[in-house]
Amino acid sequence: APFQTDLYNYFIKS
Amino acid sequence: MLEARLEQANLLKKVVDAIKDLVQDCNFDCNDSGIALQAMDNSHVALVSMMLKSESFSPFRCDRNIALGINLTSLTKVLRCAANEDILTLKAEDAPDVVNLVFESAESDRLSEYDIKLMDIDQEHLGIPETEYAATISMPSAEFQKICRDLMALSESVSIECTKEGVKFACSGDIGSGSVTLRSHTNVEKPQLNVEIDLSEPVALTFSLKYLVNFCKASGLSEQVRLCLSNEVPLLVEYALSNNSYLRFYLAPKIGD
Repeated sequence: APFQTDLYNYFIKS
Repeated sequence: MLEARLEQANLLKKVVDAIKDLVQDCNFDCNDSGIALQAMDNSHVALVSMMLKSESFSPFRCDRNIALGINLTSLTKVLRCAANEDILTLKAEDAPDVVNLVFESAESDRLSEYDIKLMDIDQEHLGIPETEYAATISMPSAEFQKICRDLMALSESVSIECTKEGVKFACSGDIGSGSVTLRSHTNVEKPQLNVEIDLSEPVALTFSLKYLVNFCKASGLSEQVRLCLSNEVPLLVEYALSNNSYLRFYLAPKIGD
């Protein structure tokens, strides 16, 4: 089954 | 201090109703440009970004930045006390410990007033980079909601593939497989039924249908929804509101098969 990534892979904590 | 008066409580009722199952405790960040909210779900897979511009309110006054930490379940309980057509006024002092909500019914002389205790929420803020999306799809929000619900009956995940032929929502699961293909479509009488696909390069991504169905709770806020996709970046699902206000959802993709 496809693996769910999370937003930290894409958005940086500002 | 903050004083923001909304002609119809309905807008805030619908916005909170659309996000209350995704996020629980949120900061409503008030400043002179309006009221903003950014919050992630517990698993950090989805993010909601709301902006109610000051133009949505009349009058709108916010002397200094105020973060109103509010539990959405509590806010929902209080908003249930407002009729859709009531005039809603939000008030808060600087460094407040409560937010005050006043509901005035237009015709009958009824005025209700509620205070909600505020919470200290130290939510990390995520920087959302400006993105030139490979594909942007504008379509009827009710149609997108139906596609997500229909395909969720067959699978947990949907692949969204945009090519010059159109956009294809496809899934497969234990009982079989299904797909819905849309092409750009113009309805002269009812432009709200248009499907517009802008493609700069083909893109194909897979997403969780559970989250997409959740986002679609916002369908009542706008007749059209805008989907923005680029390979290897989160999907943006945007419901445009009046006065350049918006309710946006970002969803991290699923990878590998």
